[in-house]
Amino acid sequence: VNPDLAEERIKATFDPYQLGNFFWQGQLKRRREIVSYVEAQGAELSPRMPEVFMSRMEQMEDVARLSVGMAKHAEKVIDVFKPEEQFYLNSLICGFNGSPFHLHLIMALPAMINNCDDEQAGEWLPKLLNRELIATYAQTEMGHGTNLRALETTATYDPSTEQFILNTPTITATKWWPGTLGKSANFCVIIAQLWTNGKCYGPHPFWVQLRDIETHKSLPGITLGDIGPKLGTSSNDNGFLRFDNYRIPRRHMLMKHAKVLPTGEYIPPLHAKVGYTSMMYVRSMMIYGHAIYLAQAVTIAIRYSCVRRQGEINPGFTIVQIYFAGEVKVLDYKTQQYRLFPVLAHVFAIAFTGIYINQLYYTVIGDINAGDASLLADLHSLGSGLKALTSWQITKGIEQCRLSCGGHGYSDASGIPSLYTMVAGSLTYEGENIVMLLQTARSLMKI
Amino acid sequence: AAECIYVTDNIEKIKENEFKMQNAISGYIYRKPNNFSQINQNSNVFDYLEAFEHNSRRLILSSFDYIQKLKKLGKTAEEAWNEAGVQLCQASKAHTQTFLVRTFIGTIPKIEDFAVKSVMEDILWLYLSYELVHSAVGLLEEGFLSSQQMDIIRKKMFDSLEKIRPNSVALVDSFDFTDRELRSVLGRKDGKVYENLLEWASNSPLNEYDVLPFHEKYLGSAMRE
Repeated sequence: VNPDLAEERIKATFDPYQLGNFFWQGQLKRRREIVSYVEAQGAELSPRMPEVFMSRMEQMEDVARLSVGMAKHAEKVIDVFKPEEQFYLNSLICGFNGSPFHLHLIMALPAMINNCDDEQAGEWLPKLLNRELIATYAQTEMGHGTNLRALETTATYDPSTEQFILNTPTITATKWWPGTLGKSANFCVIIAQLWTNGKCYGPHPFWVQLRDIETHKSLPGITLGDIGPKLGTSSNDNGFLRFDNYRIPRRHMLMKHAKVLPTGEYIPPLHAKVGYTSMMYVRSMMIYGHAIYLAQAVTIAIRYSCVRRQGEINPGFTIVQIYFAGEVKVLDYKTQQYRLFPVLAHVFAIAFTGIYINQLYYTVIGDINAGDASLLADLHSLGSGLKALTSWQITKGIEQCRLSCGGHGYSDASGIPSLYTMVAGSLTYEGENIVMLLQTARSLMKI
Repeated sequence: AAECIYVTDNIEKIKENEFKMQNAISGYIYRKPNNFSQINQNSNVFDYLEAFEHNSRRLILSSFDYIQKLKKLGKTAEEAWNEAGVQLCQASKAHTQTFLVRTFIGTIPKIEDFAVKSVMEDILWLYLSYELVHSAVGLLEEGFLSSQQMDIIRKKMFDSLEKIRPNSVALVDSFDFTDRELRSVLGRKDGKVYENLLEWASNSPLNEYDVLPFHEKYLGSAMRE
């Protein structure tokens, strides 16, 4: 080990394992078991080369190979019903720049769990968990993002055939951005305006098959594609989707909360916003998950700031003194401490809050299932503000970590550019930050 | 904001407010604020929490007052809401920051290991002082905080940096990231950065060639012309 780093570890006044186990909520040993199993599989579960050296196509192919390897090994190494173990395995093997099962795990599966009635859950959840299909979640449209009421995709009920007819009425109605929608997913949770008996009841979730199970060709009445390169997540085929009178059975409307009877009669949900619980689940997981990316960036920056030496604090060092004593560790400059240690403090503040919000989410979901939705407004309001504030703090923090590594921080060798471009997306997806703050403000004004 | 009437002799109202003060997220808005902060060299974390609560309460109520004033000037509720958009965002940010602070404070007592709790208290104090230094303008403006108190907070921040320095590598080691997860030559656990930087660069597809295939076609021939 580099002596400059080794001597730092001797100074510690506490046992890192104890803090690590607290940070990972008692799961540190479990994490170590998972990572050593993965590393023992060698090349089968490792990227061919650092992904930053691959073209987008090469990255997509390698991450598809790794996803299949992950699916094969998953049950041997993790509890597939534990989302945090699924995410950890997925990030260990496939990285964080996008992989076929990423949205399947973080968006589609929670949306199905929260919106399927018992019969629908019985039919589809086993297939999702066994990865017999690849699913994603399509809500955002080319011209409509955070204002859900303005979504244009329609699902019109036809009582004569007991089917919903899906349509993309305008260019701005095109579903745009959903991860893995372009080439990977063959099923999708679609949020569309529900029309029945001549009346519109607003956005509702529908379960839609997009591609032929055997050939993976897109089905007639459906147009799919990749939206092209973007700031980060290069191995994610963020896609677009258009419907042209595409028909689905009535029972492909997800009916845990709202329902449409064969006659077309609409049965409203218990609470108007209950359909958004999967969005809230994603936000609560996002806060904790992204604190981990900030932890990775600050780990890189603090370690390198002890390896990197530069200049002298006490001027007048002779060449000989510099040769022997060496230049000063960058981390001994007060400015570098002021740049990095508050970022480290933010990691803990955000992670602890993410854990609290996640517990609050499961309380709310538990209550909704028992028929009580009163906590929903609190979680919705707080979750929006937290998503905005923490994504800003995390993105700014990772940028500080990059800058603190000097020129090498700008190189992909640091790993920080990938972290930054991936996290920067969170300033916008899952709700544009300014709109999120205004959502929190609305309930504050009521209070 | 609409319900926060601090001075009232209406018993029903007082009882109702007391109940609402229990809310872990927004109860503080109902509490009648002190005029001055108690922060001094021997403050505990709750004196700092009070400053965050005072700041977000002040921004929430002033946004609310601003909207009421705009309505009295004839603006519709939607126009007033849009006009006050920036203040509303600042109020939301401050309210959310207060929640982050309260949750962090509430987490420390859950740590059983004494040595870990001690280093995490250093981190907490850095977080509180750093964030307060960065959000104190309004508190100074209103006189809730004095400049002497700001000096105390700033000193607390720099003292915390000093205390954390010896533990900084162990703190990041405790996240227990493998080199596989970090995907970083700079962040390697063994700190062997410079030797591995050269090896990492050898992965670049460009390095398969000494002379790039198109060199002669463009630059090579152009230089000889």
